[in-house]
Amino acid sequence: SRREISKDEL
Amino acid sequence: MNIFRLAGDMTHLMSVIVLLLKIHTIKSCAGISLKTQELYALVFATRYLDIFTDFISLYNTIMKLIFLASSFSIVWYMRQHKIVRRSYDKDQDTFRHLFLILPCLLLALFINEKFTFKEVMWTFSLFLEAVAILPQLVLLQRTRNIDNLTGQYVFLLGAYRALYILNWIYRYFTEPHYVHWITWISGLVQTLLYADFFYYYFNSWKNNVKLQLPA
Repeated sequence: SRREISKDEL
Repeated sequence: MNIFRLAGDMTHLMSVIVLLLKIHTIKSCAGISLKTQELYALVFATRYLDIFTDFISLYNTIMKLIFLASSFSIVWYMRQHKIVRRSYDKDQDTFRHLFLILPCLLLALFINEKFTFKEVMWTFSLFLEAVAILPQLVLLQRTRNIDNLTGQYVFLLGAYRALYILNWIYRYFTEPHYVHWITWISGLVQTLLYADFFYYYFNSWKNNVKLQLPA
C-alpha cells in the first residue's frame, strides 16, 4: 500500500 | 536502504544500547532524564502502530521491536528497579511532559499527510521525537556536569539524526517523487536542537576538558 512505501523508515 | 540510513539506524541502536548498558552495569541512571526516556517510549509506541499490520522488511520489524523493547525497559529500570531508581534525580528532572505532548498532538491534528488515526499518530510521533530530548538537555544544564556515557548517548542520538538528513538528501536525488516535508522539517528541527550540544561536546573534546554546559 502507499503507506508501506512512504513509511519504510524507522 | 542506503548507507546513510543504515549508519543512522545503527547509531540510533548504539545510543540505546549505550544507555541500557550504562544503567544495567553500573546500576545507576544519574544524569539521565526519565522524562526524555518516557517520551521516547511514547514516540516508538505511536510510530510503530503498524508493526503487525504493514510488513515492510525483516530488518524493519526487528529494529522496531528492539527500539520498543529498549525504550520501555529503560523506563522500567528507572521507575521500578530498586537500585537504579535511587539514583534518579527527580527533583532536577522536572520538565512537564504535557508541555511537549499537547502541542505535538495539536500540530499533528492540523499538519498531516492523511487525517486517519494511524497517520496522525505517526505524525505526532515525528513531532514528539523532535522535542523529546529537551528534558534531557534541560537536566544537563541544571546538573552542569555530564558524565561521558550520557555525553556519548546524546552525541550518538544527534549523529543518528544528522545521518538521517543525509539519507533524505540521498533519497531525494535518487528516488523520483520522494518528498516528505513533514518528516524533513521535524527531523531538521530535532537535529538543530542537538547543534548547540554538539558545539560544547566538540569543544570539550578538543580542549580535552570535562564537558561543562553553560548555565
